[in-house]
Amino acid sequence: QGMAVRGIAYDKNISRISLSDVEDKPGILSSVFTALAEENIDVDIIVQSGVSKNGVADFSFSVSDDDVDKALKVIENLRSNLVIGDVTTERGLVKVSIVGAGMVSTPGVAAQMFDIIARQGVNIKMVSTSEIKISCVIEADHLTEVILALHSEYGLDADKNAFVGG
Amino acid sequence: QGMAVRGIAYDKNISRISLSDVEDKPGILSSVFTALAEENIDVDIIVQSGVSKNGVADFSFSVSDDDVDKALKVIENLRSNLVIGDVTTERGLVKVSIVGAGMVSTPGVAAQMFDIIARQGVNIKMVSTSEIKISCVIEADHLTEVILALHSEYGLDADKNAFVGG
Ligand SMILES: C[C@@H](O)[C@H](N)C(=O)O
Ligand SMILES: C[C@@H](O)[C@H](N)C(=O)O
Repeated sequence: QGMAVRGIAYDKNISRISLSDVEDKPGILSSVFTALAEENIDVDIIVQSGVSKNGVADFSFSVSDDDVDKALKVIENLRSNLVIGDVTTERGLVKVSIVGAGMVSTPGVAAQMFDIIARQGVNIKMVSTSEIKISCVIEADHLTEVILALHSEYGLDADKNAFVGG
Repeated sequence: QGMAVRGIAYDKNISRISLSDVEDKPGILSSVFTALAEENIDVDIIVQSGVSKNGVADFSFSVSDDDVDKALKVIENLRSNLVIGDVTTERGLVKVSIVGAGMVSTPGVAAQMFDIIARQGVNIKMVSTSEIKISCVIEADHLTEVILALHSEYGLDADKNAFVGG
């Protein structure tokens, strides 16, 4: 049948934290995210691409800018127990999402969102998807033009609550 | 307040395709996923962690096992136009998801899922998350014990439609 993009959501003040070259064995994700939860750090998206080489893998997650220092401390404290390679951080990001339904079974929905963003000359840094929500993380200074382009291309009215700001 | 895990879903016969060292500039995702859509290939999750080094980045996506060869052809045909480093494929996977609500604002929901899976000795290969769905891709031969452990830990009855099989 096909899907309709019903709305556009965004979250501001987001930072990415990436762990590279972590030991690719059961329990690593569990240890990291349990430790973050114990410090009451809200984690938004978690992405792991699945590339695994020489027994190590990478994964990333996003937190609000305010929680970065706390999250980095938590991770550093884990180094005595876990093999963690590089930890990199990128601040000043925003997450833009299209919200709809049946997006998996409709080829091209994600492609269209990526195309709209690319035509604004904006680089996509992180991607996380589900059937009802496709999220792209971009630099904060491009938020407005991307939001306007998305609402325009999808025919959504800005004044009809099509936007859900985070 | 917190969230309740309302159900567990799974998708079988999944393969991962990863593109490593692609040029990290606007339009790459758009080109790849438009080309896949033009061949009517259903893409399920798309994940990009955001790590970018020396102007190159990685991203992965999942397709059904049946679509792998077709998808790989599409990508190879793009090499004349795009800088694509390594393309790796992993077949024989399944996606397991917990479905609920408000999962972002409840620290520890993802950690708990990761922990349940880890305690089965199962390695998590890909992760993609949203507020209402947290998905982990694992090897197919561990599906049953993971599904049983998840339903047991979350107190869901297998016979009350708590499972949604894909
Ligand atoms: C790398 C990390 O995802 C590991 N495979 C785990 O299951 O925890
Ligand atoms: C690497 C890829 O995500 C690129 N940054 C793009 O926007 O298409």
